[in-house]
Amino acid sequence: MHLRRLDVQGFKAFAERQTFEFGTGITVVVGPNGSGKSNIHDAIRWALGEQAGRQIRARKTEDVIFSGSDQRRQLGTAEVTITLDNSERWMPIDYREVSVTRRAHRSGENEYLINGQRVRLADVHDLFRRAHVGQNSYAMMSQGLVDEVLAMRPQERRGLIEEAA
Amino acid sequence: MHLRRLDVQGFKAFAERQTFEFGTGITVVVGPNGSGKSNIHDAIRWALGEQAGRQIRARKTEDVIFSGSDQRRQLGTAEVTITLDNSERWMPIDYREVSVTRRAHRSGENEYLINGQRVRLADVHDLFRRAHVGQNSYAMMSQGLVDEVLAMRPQERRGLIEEAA
Amino acid sequence: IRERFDQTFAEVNVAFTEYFSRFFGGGTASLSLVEPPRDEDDEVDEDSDPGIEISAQPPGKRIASLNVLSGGERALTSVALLFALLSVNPAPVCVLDEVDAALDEANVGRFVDTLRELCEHSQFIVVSHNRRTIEAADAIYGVSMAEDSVSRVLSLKLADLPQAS
Amino acid sequence: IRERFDQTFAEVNVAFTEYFSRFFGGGTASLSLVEPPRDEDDEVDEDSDPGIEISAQPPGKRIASLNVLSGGERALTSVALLFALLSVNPAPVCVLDEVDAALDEANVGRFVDTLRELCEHSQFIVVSHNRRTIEAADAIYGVSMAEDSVSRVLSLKLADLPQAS
Ligand SMILES: Nc1ncnc2c1ncn2[C@@H]1O[C@H](COP(=O)(O)OP(=O)(O)OP(=O)(O)O)[C@@H](O)[C@H]1O
Ligand SMILES: Nc1ncnc2c1ncn2[C@@H]1O[C@H](COP(=O)(O)OP(=O)(O)OP(=O)(O)O)[C@@H](O)[C@H]1O
Ligand SMILES: [Mg+2]
Ligand SMILES: [Mg+2]
Repeated sequence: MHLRRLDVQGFKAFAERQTFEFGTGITVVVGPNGSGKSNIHDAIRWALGEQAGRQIRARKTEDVIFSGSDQRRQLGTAEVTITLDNSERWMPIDYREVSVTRRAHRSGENEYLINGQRVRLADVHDLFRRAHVGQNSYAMMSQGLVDEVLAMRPQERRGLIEEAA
Repeated sequence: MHLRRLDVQGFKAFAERQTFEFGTGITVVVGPNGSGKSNIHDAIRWALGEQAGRQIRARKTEDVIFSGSDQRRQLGTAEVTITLDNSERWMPIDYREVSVTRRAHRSGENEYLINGQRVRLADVHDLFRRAHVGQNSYAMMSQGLVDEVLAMRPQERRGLIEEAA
Repeated sequence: IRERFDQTFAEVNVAFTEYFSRFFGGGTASLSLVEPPRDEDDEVDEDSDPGIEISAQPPGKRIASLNVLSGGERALTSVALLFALLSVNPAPVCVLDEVDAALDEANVGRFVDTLRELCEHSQFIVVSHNRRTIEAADAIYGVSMAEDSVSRVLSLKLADLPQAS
Repeated sequence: IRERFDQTFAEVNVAFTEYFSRFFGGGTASLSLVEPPRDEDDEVDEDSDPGIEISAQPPGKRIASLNVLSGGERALTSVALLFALLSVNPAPVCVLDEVDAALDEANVGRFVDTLRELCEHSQFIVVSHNRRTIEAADAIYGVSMAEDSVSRVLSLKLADLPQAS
């Protein structure tokens, strides 16, 4: 399984719809300071179900919605879709591709969809847990927090092994 | 006023006496990971009277004394001397050069000397306060803590302006 | 469950020791299970499982605790643990946001070589300013922000990048 | 004392705005005095002085809080404040440990240009892995560690450094 595509619209500084197509190897993201590279990391974690917090630099739902600039009005909705290749049936769903969408509105409401069907957050978590793509997974390292695992208390580190089990 | 010379011996990984001669402009320190660059920053702050803590990565006195390696025995004393050019009489001392030495022993005892004379820590602080070289001064940025000032509470930032006043 | 945990812990520990010694050209690192600190007033908390302690000894050094490691050594140790987790249970997608920022030239090389190996089993999305990391990519995305403060992406070839530094 | 504080605060504020807009090519930043949070049960705490709030708006953006800034933007904003403090009251010695680690190529250039100006009044000791920073040095020290895990220093010329990327 791998991430085939990422679509973002209205999420943080991605006011216009942007699409990333990813291959199976190493994709490197470059760009000047403040251009939006870490926001890509945040978008993927957010679509996987991460609630607001330090890991995605958002305290409440509206922090992830494009807040406007001098030249553009703010938007009312943020939407991120991750499309996963499922040809080897990593995920217990009988489709070659699985897409997970998260949408948030300024009202604070969050919607989740799997292959276009409305689901609950618990369904998204359940889908990923069975495919070993954890939400707090060790596989997502935020900027500046690379050595966080060394600062954790021993009890907190236990979760990393449990996820890999 | 500027720092003319730094002598370290027995401080952290500087098991052998090392001397740095500094000019008035920009000196850049380079070297591989773990070679001892940040220990130079720690040595300068320590000689200025910094007590153990996060800023110099030492929890107690003995943490700054060379703890040995596979090929060398541990040492019993750490000593750092900073020699300041005082030709413009920044410091209220009638010498062209002022040297401040700090020595620490495994017993936990710390000694301070100004131009070779034993003094108390309060005397060192007093000397620097009058010369505007503060101990917690804004002018010493530890590795990884560059944006710490943004994370401080408003009350804590007040100290920075007071120092510059 | 308990059995799987113990099995996974043992495998990750072996892999962590291997990656650490490969990154540091020797030395040893390991994980150990530690009983949670018992407060006096605690009833015996049966179900509180042991936590995980990390020990890391770069070659030739006598490191008292993880706090003594340099910035680059801490980042490298953390990446060794991450790679150990990934080798035992390859997460389909791994996002790394400037984990190579503190690494020197040689360590970026070791990081990238290992990434190339692991990308057989996991897909990597890596944000980096480092030339060597960018050169190791299978695909590159550039993120830019125009006057309107909106992020836009562009698929790039290595030849498109300025022959910087 | 109060008068000096107010005077210094005003000067630092002006300088901070200048350095910020120079680093970001526009935008505004400023400091403001804020009353300390009053807990209900607090008697009126006469002597608790106001704290300092920082606001920073890169050009064209609508930043809700400092948390929204990127890693590089946070580092640059902090350095702008440091340089403002130094320009108002030049500390004789300033030690900067890898403050340029998160900066992109263009921002390292702006950082270095400003450093060159400020070194008329303050002496700088800068730890860096960045080529452009190293090239701006008046003197270079190399720190190395041999098999015996002991740090040794060597004065270097630019030509001694590998023509690394
Ligand atoms: N809700 C939002 N609305 C509009 N813009 C936002 C929002 N949240 C964040 N941003 C913008 O995103 C920018 C930060 O982007 P990001 O952290 O991804 O930068 P980066 O490319 O990682 O930079 P660096 O190299 O410095 O780490 C901020 O400057 C901010 O303007
Ligand atoms: N008390 C001590 N005795 C012996 N060695 C010590 C002591 N304290 C620290 N060290 C050594 O100093 C090293 C760290 O040095 P330092 O943090 O200065 O590295 P650095 O050059 O800044 O590296 P980086 O580029 O990764 O930041 C440690 O690896 C440790 O071995
Ligand atoms: Mg970033
Ligand atoms: Mg360092």
